[in-house]
Amino acid sequence: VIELEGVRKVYNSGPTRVEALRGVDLRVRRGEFLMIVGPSGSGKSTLLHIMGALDTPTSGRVKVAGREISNLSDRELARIRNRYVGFVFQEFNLIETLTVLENVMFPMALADGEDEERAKRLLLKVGLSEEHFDKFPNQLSGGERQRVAIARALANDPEVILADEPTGQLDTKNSHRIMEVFKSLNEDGRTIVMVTHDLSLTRWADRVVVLRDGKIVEEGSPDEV
Amino acid sequence: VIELEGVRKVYNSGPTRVEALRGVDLRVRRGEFLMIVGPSGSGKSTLLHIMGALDTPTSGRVKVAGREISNLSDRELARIRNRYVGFVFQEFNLIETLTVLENVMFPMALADGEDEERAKRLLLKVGLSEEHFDKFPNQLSGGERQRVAIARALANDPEVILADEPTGQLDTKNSHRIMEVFKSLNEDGRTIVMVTHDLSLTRWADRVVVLRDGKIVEEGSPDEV
Ligand SMILES: Nc1ncnc2c1ncn2[C@@H]1O[C@H](COP(=O)(O)OP(=O)(O)OP(=O)(O)O)[C@@H](O)[C@H]1O
Ligand SMILES: Nc1ncnc2c1ncn2[C@@H]1O[C@H](COP(=O)(O)OP(=O)(O)OP(=O)(O)O)[C@@H](O)[C@H]1O
Ligand SMILES: [Mg+2]
Ligand SMILES: [Mg+2]
Repeated sequence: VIELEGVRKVYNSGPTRVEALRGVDLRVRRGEFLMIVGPSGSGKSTLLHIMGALDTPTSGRVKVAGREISNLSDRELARIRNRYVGFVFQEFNLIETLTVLENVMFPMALADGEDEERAKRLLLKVGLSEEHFDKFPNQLSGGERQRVAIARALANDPEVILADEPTGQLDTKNSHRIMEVFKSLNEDGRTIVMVTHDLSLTRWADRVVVLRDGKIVEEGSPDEV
Repeated sequence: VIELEGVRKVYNSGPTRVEALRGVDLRVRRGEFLMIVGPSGSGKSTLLHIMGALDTPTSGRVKVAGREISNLSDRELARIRNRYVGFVFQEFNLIETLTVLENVMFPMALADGEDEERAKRLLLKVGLSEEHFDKFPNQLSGGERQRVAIARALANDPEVILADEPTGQLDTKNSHRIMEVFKSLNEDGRTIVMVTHDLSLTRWADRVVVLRDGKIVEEGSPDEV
């Protein structure tokens, strides 16, 4: 469902030239629960952004749903991102001027119709409660904001979920709750690609890929890696 | 060095009234390494902000270095915050228009003189390297930004370090490196209060306090709690 071939990413901004990805080959199978682990600065977020068509590689090929995204128009790319892929950002990316409920409903407005009930169900599923629905992001704790970002990524019931460190700000119980949500979506056939530095979570995945200095250095089942 | 008595914090903004802290009594001893753990939304950040004189309680008393902070002028409060307390925020709070090096040197300018060498040493100590010094925060990975925020909190060699989830975005090796930095500062006599949801880190502390729904429910040595 997502294929990367020889993907390189070079950041050439300001004083330094950083090779964040140095030739990554990766095929994500439909319905797979894939985990990407690796040290801070190894290129995980860069890889996930390219997989979600939020960024383009410096060289190499990227196919999403069998189509090469470098050939797609901006409009087609946006359609893939809104309908097909749900993205949980490492920095949450909530809209500060919208309430919790409005943040989760926002992607729905881009697709078709609205569904306040559906948004509320998603917020309860990630462990939030009614008292949070009408709050603004700056009135929430770190872990509460993170869970709103997860609910928002699921708003459009995407086929592919790309999650960047979705449990970074959560305690054990809430981390477990989020992993249960991802697992049940995966059992319904959704493809999940999750970046994490918490190695205790790898057991939830089908396959683990280890990234180091912009290259995949290891790959296998959770207990092999 | 920090004393809280009967501290309550109520957020009365917008649609809901949230009692984030419901009567907290806590005495932090000089040179102690104290860890505060608890679920997402339990009041940890609120507690740390009040301990660092960044926020005031709704009721209750707060003493820092033996002085009641409710009696202090804004100027005296700012002086305590700049000279005495180093704060690592959960959301990093880096200044986007300054480079990494300028961010770490920024608090130094508020105190006396500047020390570029010192700032560079702190950045190397938290595991960053020269290639990062002249970058802007949006050119860094999540874990790299977090480490700049830690270096900045240590810029003024504060006596008390308040750190809110300082390893949330870091892999095991970099988490360990940060804990080593805190431990060595603690052995030099600095007082450290750290909030974390990573229970595997409690072994580094002298004492652990468990917060739940705005109240301290448990307290003891790492292996007791
Ligand atoms: N500005 C605010 N206005 C209203 N409610 C707030 C505000 N800031 C925090 N809260 C609420 O107070 C409670 C405690 O928040 P706090 O940020 O202290 O929790 P926390 O323990 O740090 O959580 P986390 O582990 O998720 O960071 C939460 O339920 C949160 O929704
Ligand atoms: N906009 C940018 N300009 C320059 N360099 C960048 C930019 N974004 C990222 N980098 C660099 O590319 C490398 C990879 O960054 P990336 O964010 O993908 O890492 P990561 O594995 O997600 O790290 P973390 O676990 O800390 O979030 C880092 O060394 C970072 O400094
Ligand atoms: Mg990242
Ligand atoms: Mg917090």
